[in-house]
Amino acid sequence: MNIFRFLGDISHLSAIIILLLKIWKSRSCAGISGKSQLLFAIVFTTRYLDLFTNFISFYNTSMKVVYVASSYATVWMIYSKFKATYDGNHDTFRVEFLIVPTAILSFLVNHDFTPLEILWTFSIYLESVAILPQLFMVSKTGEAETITSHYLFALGIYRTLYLFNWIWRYQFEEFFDLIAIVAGLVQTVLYCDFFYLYITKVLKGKKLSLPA
Amino acid sequence: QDKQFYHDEL
Repeated sequence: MNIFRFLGDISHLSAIIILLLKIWKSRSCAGISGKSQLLFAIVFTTRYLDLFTNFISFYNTSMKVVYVASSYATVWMIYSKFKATYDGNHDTFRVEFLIVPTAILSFLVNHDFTPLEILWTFSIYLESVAILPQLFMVSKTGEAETITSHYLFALGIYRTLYLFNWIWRYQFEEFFDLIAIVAGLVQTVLYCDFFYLYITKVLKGKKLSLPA
Repeated sequence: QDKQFYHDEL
């Protein structure tokens, strides 16, 4: 464990908590893409299948449980509890264009052709593009609530910090996982446009609005 | 187990 990875996990956890609280407190999921949250639930499910077979540390296991539980709770709130506030008309990204290519790629490019490893690889590839429906929705509505932009910032920073974690691990542990690194780079690049808007607008107290 | 396939990251 190193500081970058720890801060990355904290940033990821806070993004998940921010979103949960935003929906629960405001009893509304307006502006939130249910599709992205569904993809995140798939990402965690396919990545943490070894939750019961592969004990790494109490920290690792407890974080996995929190991630899986909170992603399902978020999906449940969007599609069930507060579905009346779900903005389906703006959440129109075709997720099959994300799931099919990443699934095929996980069969072609992976570390080991075993079910668990292919599912892990699929989850890594899917995570790198899972935010697209949400970013697409923000660009379609032309704006995002400030709390939603904080959620997106925390979520984007988590994988950016993981990039530094991989540099650290390559340097000091001679460990590197090219699949995770390439997917992490793609994931971070997808946020660049948002990072720019967040830093130039939201941090100056303005509302996040995209040039429609 | 080979380190590569031992995913210790979240």
